Amino acid sequence: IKNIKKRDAADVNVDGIDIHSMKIDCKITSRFAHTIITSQAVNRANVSKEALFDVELPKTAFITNFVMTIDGVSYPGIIKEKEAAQQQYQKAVSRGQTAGLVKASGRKTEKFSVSVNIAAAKNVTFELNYEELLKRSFGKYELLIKVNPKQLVKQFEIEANIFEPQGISYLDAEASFITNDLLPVMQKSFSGKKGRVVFKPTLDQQRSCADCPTTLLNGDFVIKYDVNRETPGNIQIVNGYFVHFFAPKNITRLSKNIVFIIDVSISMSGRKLEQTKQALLKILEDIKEDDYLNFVLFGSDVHKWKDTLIQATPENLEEARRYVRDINIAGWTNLNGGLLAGIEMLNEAQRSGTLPERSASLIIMLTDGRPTKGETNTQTIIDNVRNAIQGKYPLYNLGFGYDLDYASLEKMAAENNGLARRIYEDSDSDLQLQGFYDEVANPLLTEVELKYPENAISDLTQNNFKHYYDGSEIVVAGRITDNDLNSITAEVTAHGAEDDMIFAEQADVEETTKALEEREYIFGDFIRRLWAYLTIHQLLEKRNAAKGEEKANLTAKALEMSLQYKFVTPLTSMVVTKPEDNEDKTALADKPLEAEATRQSSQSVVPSYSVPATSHRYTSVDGD
Amino acid sequence: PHFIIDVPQKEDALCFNINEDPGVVLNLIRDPTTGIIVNGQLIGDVTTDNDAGLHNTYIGRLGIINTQLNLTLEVTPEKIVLHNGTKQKTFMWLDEVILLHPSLTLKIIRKKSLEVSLGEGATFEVVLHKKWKKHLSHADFLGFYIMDSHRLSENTHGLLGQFLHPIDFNILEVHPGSDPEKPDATMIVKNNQLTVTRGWQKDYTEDTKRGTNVPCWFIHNNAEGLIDGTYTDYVVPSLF
Repeated sequence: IKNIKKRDAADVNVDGIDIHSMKIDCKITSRFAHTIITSQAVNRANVSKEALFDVELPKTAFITNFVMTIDGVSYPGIIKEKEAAQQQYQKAVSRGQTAGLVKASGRKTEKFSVSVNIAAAKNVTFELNYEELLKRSFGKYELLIKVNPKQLVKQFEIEANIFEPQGISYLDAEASFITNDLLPVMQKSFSGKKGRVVFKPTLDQQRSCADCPTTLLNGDFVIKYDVNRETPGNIQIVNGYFVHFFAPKNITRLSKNIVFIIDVSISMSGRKLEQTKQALLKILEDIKEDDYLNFVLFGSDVHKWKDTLIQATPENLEEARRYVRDINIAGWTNLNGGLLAGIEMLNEAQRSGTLPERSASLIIMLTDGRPTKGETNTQTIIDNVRNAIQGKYPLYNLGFGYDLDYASLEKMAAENNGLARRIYEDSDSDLQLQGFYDEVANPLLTEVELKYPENAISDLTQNNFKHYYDGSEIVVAGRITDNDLNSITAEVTAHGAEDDMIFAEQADVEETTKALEEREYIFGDFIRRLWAYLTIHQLLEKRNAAKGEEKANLTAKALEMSLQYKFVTPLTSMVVTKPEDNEDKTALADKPLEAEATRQSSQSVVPSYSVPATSHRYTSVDGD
Repeated sequence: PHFIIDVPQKEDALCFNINEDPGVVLNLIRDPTTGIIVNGQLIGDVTTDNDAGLHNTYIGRLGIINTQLNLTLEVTPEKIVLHNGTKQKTFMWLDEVILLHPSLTLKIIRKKSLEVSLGEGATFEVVLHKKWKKHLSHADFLGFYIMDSHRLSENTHGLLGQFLHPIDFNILEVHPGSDPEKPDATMIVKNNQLTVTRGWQKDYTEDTKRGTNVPCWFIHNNAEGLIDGTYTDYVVPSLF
């Protein structure tokens, strides 16, 4: 968290802005996290000063509220339809005022910053609220808090209270800046349903060295936890809304059939190709003997390692390693050709019955550019891929760097039960690639369908999933329409490694409601908000892949819910009004989209060309 | 001279050279709405009689005009002359002066640069490049930078002026070029497919002696395909 500070001030409390508190208060109930960041400051100077509130929040979170209180007068942010907010904003811009408040800032975060002039001897309190559903990955939920106050803060505190009706099985917290001296300051405890993490360093404990005026609090503060799983699933019901968490354990892993479709066009040359090779070699080490695999490389032309998928025997893996080491650059980007060759290979294997009967097939495609060879019309490629896959296997699109049409990769993946992920150009790109593979390396179930009593529920979130991977969790939420319903029964059907499986889950409405009556942990209608959050996310994903009237309907529904539940989503903006020189100014908080992300000049990237710094660049004519 | 085009939407820059003969006047900015015009006259290296090869050219003389206000400003490496109707004022580069005229502000930084503001939202900077005393072939020359163009209308054109409107381009297939430090790429711009080279050009607004490297995509062939028409379309008969 970047705290309030005087602009350009290198040290604490320079020029009179005195920050006396900064608190990050997080309440997590049933994986749904509600975070409030509050910061208070006083201008002790004789003249007005500018205070800056600058914090980073997870990309997966939606801002829900922001209030600025200056000397007792509150200026709340108002969430509006994006277009309406933009119009208001344009008026402000035409008067030469202000800029957007939220910007993409890193791989996992976006930055919210607002500054305001504080008159002499006046005080200001900033309060930002955001919410997110924590995703289970590698068997843990993870809450990320970015800490960067840049100066010593008199009362600095991070407090997270977790309430999980299933009971907490594991809880840990770590910070990238932690020292031996600070370790005892981090208090972690859990018992039964409750967990707590508190980090409250004193001024001296914040110092980067004894008597130093600088802070060592700079980095990631991460809380990880998991819950008990006595049953494969757990249903929770509060105030007419339910959520079903499904994460069975002790299930035999399925073998998988995986096709890697790799871009080897000339723009991949150099470090990107080397990192890709490193990642593939590491993946080959982890691949199981009952898995099947193949590689399709596309440059100007398309090359297959083998004509069909082959089993990952030690001999075949050795040959695969040799093949990967010898991968070379080969011209332009024939994306369409590469994708269709990989899909057809899986289709053919399925037709001929050469793959294990109970196995999970998937495609991982990696590209760093736009199509420049063969079919170059992106929509046609998307249509071709959808028609070729026909919903049979998920397609995961990895976009390497920024010189690509990420929105199209997202759309293509969403249409084919997969997802897109950006691989950031950096020294750890190979680890990012491996990390993604690890997430999908252990499929446990395929064709997972979660069914509920049809007449008693409505507004269900996605309840069909192509695959369920070890260490993840399926979440479905919905609304109960039958007021007299005493219990909910869920039936989950899926294909496992040995059998088809049916899991049944029942939850008593009264009992689960009672179990959740822990007032101090519950922030409002959290299951309803969880349902709304999940529904909006899924509507936005579906919207990416939709066209025409369907797209308009999805947009309208997502917008309506964003406004109703006061979420800053890609369809809404929060208008923040702040008093400046006796005249109110407005600024907008918008949610940045990954598809619109651009290379950050501060990132340590080594692209094949350098990117100019944004300062000192003018349209000009000159000579040397 | 080398042109640098800032493309803020892409957080990137484009650059190109225009190679024309000394004496030729190029229109840099023309805004019929505000009446602001900027023209630049080229000069070449100082050559010797037996030197018949190709030479670099530079901006040797600048004309900044506001037709609506009947103001003209002539800038050469020697002096700065302001014509206001029938009145004329001359400044030398040795002067350190700020002139607050009702419709124009001039700020001369002695022997370095000149800032010209034609009202709020139209500010230019002229950089003076003095030759190295012992350098025989170079002449003194000028650089011209658009610091603020908000006041210029959407009708603005000219070699620089056309780029004050948003321009979109896409870079495809970055690949090694003839120089290992300067990769080539394909640029899609204005429905043209151009081969461009990643390089850098100098911006002298901060450091008038050494300049600052601005990474940019270099467009070859006098910016053919990037600029509207060809560079000869921007040749005008005189500075004013």
